[in-house]
Amino acid sequence: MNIFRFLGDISHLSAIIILLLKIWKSRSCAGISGKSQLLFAIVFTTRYLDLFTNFISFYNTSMKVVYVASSYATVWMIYSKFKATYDGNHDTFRVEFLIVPTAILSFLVNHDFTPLEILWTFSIYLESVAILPQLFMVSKTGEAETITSHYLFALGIYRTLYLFNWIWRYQFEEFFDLIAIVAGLVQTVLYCDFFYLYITKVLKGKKLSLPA
Amino acid sequence: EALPGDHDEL
Repeated sequence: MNIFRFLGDISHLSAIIILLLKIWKSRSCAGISGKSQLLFAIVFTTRYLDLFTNFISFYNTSMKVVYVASSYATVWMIYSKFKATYDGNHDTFRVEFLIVPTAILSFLVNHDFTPLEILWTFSIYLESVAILPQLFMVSKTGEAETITSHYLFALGIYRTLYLFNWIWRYQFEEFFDLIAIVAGLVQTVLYCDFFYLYITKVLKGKKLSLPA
Repeated sequence: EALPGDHDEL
Protein backbone atom coordinates (compact mmCIF):
# COMPACT_ATOMS: atom_id res chain seq x y z
CA MET A 1 0.00 0.00 0.00
CA ASN A 2 1.23 3.51 -0.77
CA ILE A 3 -0.14 6.98 -0.19
CA PHE A 4 -1.43 7.41 -3.75
CA ARG A 5 -3.36 4.16 -3.65
CA PHE A 6 -4.73 4.91 -0.17
CA LEU A 7 -5.83 8.43 -1.18
CA GLY A 8 -7.28 6.94 -4.34
CA ASP A 9 -9.36 4.45 -2.36
CA ILE A 10 -10.51 7.21 0.01
CA SER A 11 -11.47 9.39 -2.95
CA HIS A 12 -13.37 6.50 -4.51
CA LEU A 13 -15.14 5.73 -1.23
CA SER A 14 -15.99 9.42 -0.79
CA ALA A 15 -17.52 9.57 -4.27
CA ILE A 16 -19.70 6.54 -3.52
CA ILE A 17 -20.80 7.98 -0.15
CA ILE A 18 -21.46 11.45 -1.63
CA LEU A 19 -23.76 9.93 -4.24
CA LEU A 20 -25.56 7.70 -1.74
CA LEU A 21 -26.16 10.64 0.61
CA LYS A 22 -27.20 12.98 -2.20
CA ILE A 23 -29.90 10.61 -3.37
CA TRP A 24 -30.99 9.51 0.10
CA LYS A 25 -31.11 13.03 1.67
CA SER A 26 -32.69 14.79 -1.30
CA ARG A 27 -34.86 11.72 -1.97
CA SER A 28 -34.13 12.37 -5.61
CA CYS A 29 -31.81 10.98 -8.29
CA ALA A 30 -32.34 13.88 -10.69
CA GLY A 31 -29.32 14.35 -12.92
CA ILE A 32 -27.90 10.95 -12.03
CA SER A 33 -27.37 8.38 -14.77
CA GLY A 34 -28.86 5.09 -13.62
CA LYS A 35 -27.01 3.41 -16.49
CA SER A 36 -23.60 4.42 -15.16
CA GLN A 37 -24.57 3.15 -11.71
CA LEU A 38 -25.71 -0.14 -13.23
CA LEU A 39 -22.36 -0.42 -14.99
CA PHE A 40 -20.51 0.25 -11.72
CA ALA A 41 -22.54 -2.49 -10.02
CA ILE A 42 -21.47 -4.86 -12.83
CA VAL A 43 -17.85 -3.69 -12.48
CA PHE A 44 -17.75 -4.47 -8.75
CA THR A 45 -19.62 -7.76 -9.11
CA THR A 46 -17.32 -9.11 -11.82
CA ARG A 47 -14.17 -7.82 -10.12
CA TYR A 48 -14.83 -9.05 -6.59
CA LEU A 49 -16.02 -12.58 -7.28
CA ASP A 50 -12.96 -13.74 -5.32
CA LEU A 51 -14.26 -11.85 -2.30
CA PHE A 52 -14.77 -15.05 -0.31
CA THR A 53 -12.06 -17.19 -1.82
CA ASN A 54 -9.05 -14.87 -1.83
CA PHE A 55 -8.45 -13.06 1.46
CA ILE A 56 -5.83 -10.32 1.06
CA SER A 57 -6.44 -8.12 4.11
CA PHE A 58 -9.24 -6.89 6.34
CA TYR A 59 -9.00 -3.52 4.60
CA ASN A 60 -9.27 -5.10 1.15
CA THR A 61 -12.23 -7.30 2.05
CA SER A 62 -14.15 -4.61 3.93
CA MET A 63 -13.70 -2.05 1.14
CA LYS A 64 -14.90 -4.59 -1.43
CA VAL A 65 -18.00 -5.31 0.65
CA VAL A 66 -18.73 -1.59 1.01
CA TYR A 67 -18.26 -0.95 -2.71
CA VAL A 68 -20.53 -3.81 -3.77
CA ALA A 69 -23.21 -3.08 -1.17
CA SER A 70 -23.30 0.67 -1.87
CA SER A 71 -23.38 0.22 -5.65
CA TYR A 72 -26.38 -2.09 -5.36
CA ALA A 73 -28.04 0.28 -2.90
CA THR A 74 -27.55 3.16 -5.34
CA VAL A 75 -29.02 1.18 -8.24
CA TRP A 76 -31.96 0.17 -6.01
CA MET A 77 -32.63 3.81 -5.05
CA ILE A 78 -32.52 4.96 -8.66
CA TYR A 79 -34.61 2.20 -10.22
CA SER A 80 -36.92 1.45 -7.33
CA LYS A 81 -37.12 3.66 -4.26
CA PHE A 82 -36.89 7.02 -6.03
CA LYS A 83 -37.62 5.92 -9.58
CA ALA A 84 -40.21 8.70 -9.91
CA THR A 85 -37.32 11.17 -9.86
CA TYR A 86 -35.20 9.22 -12.35
CA ASP A 87 -34.67 11.30 -15.48
CA GLY A 88 -34.78 8.49 -18.03
CA ASN A 89 -35.30 10.86 -20.97
CA HIS A 90 -31.81 12.23 -20.55
CA ASP A 91 -30.16 8.93 -19.60
CA THR A 92 -30.11 7.55 -23.11
CA PHE A 93 -26.54 6.39 -23.67
CA ARG A 94 -26.51 2.96 -25.41
CA VAL A 95 -24.66 0.89 -22.77
CA GLU A 96 -24.50 -2.10 -25.11
CA PHE A 97 -21.88 -0.11 -27.02
CA LEU A 98 -19.79 -0.24 -23.85
CA ILE A 99 -20.54 -3.75 -22.59
CA VAL A 100 -20.10 -5.71 -25.84
CA PRO A 101 -16.73 -4.27 -26.95
CA THR A 102 -15.23 -4.50 -23.45
CA ALA A 103 -16.50 -8.09 -23.11
CA ILE A 104 -14.97 -9.06 -26.46
CA LEU A 105 -11.71 -7.28 -25.62
CA SER A 106 -11.50 -9.08 -22.27
CA PHE A 107 -11.49 -12.39 -24.15
CA LEU A 108 -8.79 -11.20 -26.53
CA VAL A 109 -6.48 -9.29 -24.20
CA ASN A 110 -6.03 -10.72 -20.70
CA HIS A 111 -3.39 -12.13 -18.38
CA ASP A 112 -4.87 -15.62 -18.30
CA PHE A 113 -7.71 -17.33 -20.14
CA THR A 114 -9.64 -18.43 -17.06
CA PRO A 115 -13.19 -17.37 -16.06
CA LEU A 116 -12.14 -15.33 -12.99
CA GLU A 117 -9.32 -13.59 -14.86
CA ILE A 118 -11.46 -12.77 -17.89
CA LEU A 119 -14.19 -11.38 -15.62
CA TRP A 120 -11.60 -9.31 -13.74
CA THR A 121 -10.27 -8.00 -17.08
CA PHE A 122 -13.81 -7.25 -18.29
CA SER A 123 -14.45 -5.27 -15.08
CA ILE A 124 -11.25 -3.25 -15.59
CA TYR A 125 -12.16 -2.41 -19.20
CA LEU A 126 -15.79 -1.66 -18.32
CA GLU A 127 -14.85 0.61 -15.44
CA SER A 128 -12.76 2.76 -17.77
CA VAL A 129 -15.87 3.70 -19.79
CA ALA A 130 -18.63 3.24 -17.18
CA ILE A 131 -18.86 6.99 -16.49
CA LEU A 132 -19.71 7.83 -20.14
CA PRO A 133 -23.51 7.61 -19.68
CA GLN A 134 -23.22 10.04 -16.76
CA LEU A 135 -21.00 12.48 -18.65
CA PHE A 136 -23.30 12.15 -21.65
CA MET A 137 -26.31 12.94 -19.46
CA VAL A 138 -24.61 16.03 -18.02
CA SER A 139 -23.81 17.24 -21.54
CA LYS A 140 -27.40 16.57 -22.62
CA THR A 141 -28.98 18.41 -19.70
CA GLY A 142 -26.26 21.04 -20.11
CA GLU A 143 -25.64 21.28 -16.38
CA ALA A 144 -25.10 19.31 -13.18
CA GLU A 145 -25.96 19.96 -9.54
CA THR A 146 -22.92 21.05 -7.56
CA ILE A 147 -23.07 17.91 -5.38
CA THR A 148 -23.06 15.78 -8.53
CA SER A 149 -19.98 17.58 -9.80
CA HIS A 150 -18.22 16.89 -6.48
CA TYR A 151 -19.17 13.24 -6.89
CA LEU A 152 -17.73 13.18 -10.41
CA PHE A 153 -14.57 14.96 -9.33
CA ALA A 154 -13.90 12.49 -6.49
CA LEU A 155 -14.61 9.60 -8.83
CA GLY A 156 -12.28 10.96 -11.51
CA ILE A 157 -9.48 11.75 -9.09
CA TYR A 158 -9.50 8.20 -7.66
CA ARG A 159 -8.20 6.61 -10.86
CA THR A 160 -5.85 9.54 -11.49
CA LEU A 161 -4.28 8.82 -8.08
CA TYR A 162 -4.09 5.14 -9.03
CA LEU A 163 -1.94 6.16 -12.02
CA PHE A 164 0.55 7.60 -9.54
CA ASN A 165 0.19 4.44 -7.45
CA TRP A 166 1.26 2.37 -10.50
CA ILE A 167 4.25 4.64 -11.12
CA TRP A 168 5.18 4.17 -7.46
CA ARG A 169 4.75 0.37 -7.61
CA TYR A 170 6.76 0.15 -10.82
CA GLN A 171 9.56 2.19 -9.25
CA PHE A 172 9.70 0.54 -5.83
CA GLU A 173 8.06 -2.87 -6.23
CA GLU A 174 8.90 -3.55 -9.89
CA PHE A 175 5.21 -4.35 -10.25
CA PHE A 176 3.10 -3.21 -13.17
CA ASP A 177 -0.15 -4.36 -14.70
CA LEU A 178 -0.42 -3.04 -18.24
CA ILE A 179 -4.13 -3.85 -18.55
CA ALA A 180 -5.00 -1.80 -15.46
CA ILE A 181 -2.64 1.01 -16.45
CA VAL A 182 -3.93 1.42 -20.02
CA ALA A 183 -7.57 1.23 -18.87
CA GLY A 184 -6.80 3.67 -16.05
CA LEU A 185 -5.29 6.11 -18.54
CA VAL A 186 -8.37 5.91 -20.78
CA GLN A 187 -10.61 6.40 -17.73
CA THR A 188 -8.69 9.47 -16.58
CA VAL A 189 -8.57 11.01 -20.06
CA LEU A 190 -12.37 10.77 -20.29
CA TYR A 191 -12.59 13.05 -17.23
CA CYS A 192 -10.22 15.72 -18.55
CA ASP A 193 -12.96 17.86 -20.04
CA PHE A 194 -14.95 17.62 -16.83
CA PHE A 195 -11.86 18.34 -14.65
CA TYR A 196 -11.29 21.54 -16.63
CA LEU A 197 -14.88 22.69 -16.14
CA TYR A 198 -14.86 21.66 -12.46
CA ILE A 199 -11.69 23.61 -11.69
CA THR A 200 -12.59 26.69 -13.72
CA LYS A 201 -16.26 26.85 -12.68
CA VAL A 202 -17.34 24.84 -9.66
CA LEU A 203 -14.30 25.80 -7.57
CA LYS A 204 -15.16 29.43 -8.31
CA GLY A 205 -18.65 28.95 -6.91
CA LYS A 206 -20.36 28.78 -10.28
CA LYS A 207 -22.72 26.04 -11.36
CA LEU A 208 -21.29 23.38 -13.66
CA SER A 209 -22.79 24.04 -17.08
CA LEU A 210 -21.63 22.37 -20.24
CA PRO A 211 -22.08 23.89 -23.65
CA ALA A 212 -24.99 21.66 -24.65
CA GLU B 1 4.59 -8.00 -14.40
CA ALA B 2 1.25 -8.78 -12.75
CA LEU B 3 0.55 -12.48 -12.39
CA PRO B 4 -2.97 -13.63 -13.21
CA GLY B 5 -5.26 -13.85 -10.22
CA ASP B 6 -3.05 -11.95 -7.79
CA HIS B 7 -4.94 -8.70 -7.99
CA ASP B 8 -4.38 -7.07 -4.64
CA GLU B 9 -5.82 -3.70 -5.68
CA LEU B 10 -9.45 -2.72 -5.31
